[in-house]
Amino acid sequence: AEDTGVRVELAEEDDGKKSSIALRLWVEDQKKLKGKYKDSGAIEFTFDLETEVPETVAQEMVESGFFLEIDVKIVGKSIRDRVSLIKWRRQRIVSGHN
Amino acid sequence: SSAAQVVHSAGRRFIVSPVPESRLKDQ
Repeated sequence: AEDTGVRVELAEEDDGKKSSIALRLWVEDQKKLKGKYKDSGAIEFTFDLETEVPETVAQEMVESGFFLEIDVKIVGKSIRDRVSLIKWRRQRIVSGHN
Repeated sequence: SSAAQVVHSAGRRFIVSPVPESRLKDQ
């Protein structure tokens, strides 16, 4: 995935079954963000792989004051990249079993 | 303080905790 300066990782082990999963997001390189970032640490949240949209979570982070509106796309993309990777891994496991 | 902070937004819960220094880049 592209280095967006925003790191998103699994906050729990992926059992490959449940749709809602805990993720942890933090800013690794604030120079890649357009707005001034208030260093508040790592943000942990749950994300539903089947029903949720990464950009919506990014917008909620903006509304909660973690990021500025100008960076909502980069945050959304960072989450989307990680979510895609999780889904891709799950697909591989499923097709490996079949 | 290293205690986690909880922020609610539109029904979602964000838990904020310090990032381990080993995970930070360029700092």
